[in-house]
Amino acid sequence: AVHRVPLRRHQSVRKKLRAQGLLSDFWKSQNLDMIQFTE
Amino acid sequence: SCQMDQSTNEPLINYLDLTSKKPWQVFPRAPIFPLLWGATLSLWGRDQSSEQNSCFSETHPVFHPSQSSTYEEVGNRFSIQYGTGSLTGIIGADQVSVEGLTVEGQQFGESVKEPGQTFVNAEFDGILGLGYPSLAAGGVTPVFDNMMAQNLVDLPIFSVYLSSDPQGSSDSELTFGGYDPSHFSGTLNWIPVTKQGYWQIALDRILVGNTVMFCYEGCQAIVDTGTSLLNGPSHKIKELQEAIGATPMDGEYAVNCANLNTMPNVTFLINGVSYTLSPNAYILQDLVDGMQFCSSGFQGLDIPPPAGPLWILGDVFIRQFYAVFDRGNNQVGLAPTVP
Repeated sequence: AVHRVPLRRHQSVRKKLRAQGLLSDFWKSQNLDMIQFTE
Repeated sequence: SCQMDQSTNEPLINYLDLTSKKPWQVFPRAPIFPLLWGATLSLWGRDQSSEQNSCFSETHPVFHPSQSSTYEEVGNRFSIQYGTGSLTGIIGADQVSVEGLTVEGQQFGESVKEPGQTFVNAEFDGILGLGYPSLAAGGVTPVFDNMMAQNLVDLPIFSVYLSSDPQGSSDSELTFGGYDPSHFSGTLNWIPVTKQGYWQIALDRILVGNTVMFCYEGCQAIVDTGTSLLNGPSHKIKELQEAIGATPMDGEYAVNCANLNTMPNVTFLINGVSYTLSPNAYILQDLVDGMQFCSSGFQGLDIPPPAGPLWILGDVFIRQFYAVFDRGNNQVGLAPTVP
């Protein structure tokens, strides 16, 4: 006997911000430079 | 009196890519939808909070302890620090019901104060931790530990199947008490847990194409449903981005979608078995202004010693490989997912 819990997939916040052209602003508002961060 | 964790300030932004949620109910209120992550069980909202962000109740259900006859206030303070936000709150206990499985006396963190917008913007309403007890904020017993202790599951195993369907309307699944062979092909390969906190395992090698490029002498990784991308040490990931042809674009690494067919596979050798991600698996495809946009599924994240460095095999990996988490034998089972 197993208990199944269905998972729903939603559009991610990153996708929403990207679609609205706001992703770069988000990085700035959070003082994050993901390219620099990755480096 | 709140014990703030001062140990790290890395910008933890994994929630940005969160896509999987599940219904969860704390008796007797409406369903809420948490993120599966770590070993914390936290609710964002609590009605007694005067400090709570005013936008909060518009985006998340608010928890009303006074409306529950089974609620008990434990009263311990807890704090969770994130790179783009934090929350503090108190520990309470109540029945927690997940798809008909009811855990009695489950302790959880009730968020009282959430500076910033992180948890206001996030679609999830809480965190359902699936790690080991040592990882739990506030020292609470995780949900699955209570499920085992209360004999709610036949086997001390849970499993995660993430559908690769980009629309995501169908059949991703968390299974308590066992696993479902219809979700994977072949047999499960069992990998011993090397450290009981996250689900940590040993990696033998990482290959790009047919060449060993990272982890020459072995390294450590965690299998983590709470991490959306596939993370590794930042200087390694930079090399990996270059190897797959990803370049910086608007603050993230992206590739030309037309190049997917010529990009290399990335293979993780684990316990002698190869787990290969094709470009279609590790590149995230999206439509922006009607144009296809392809971002890298790899992300740099430096976890300092003694916990790190760690590679994190997040949803990008788990979508391709069904993951079984065995608390009885402290091992992780992996097998190719059936699409």
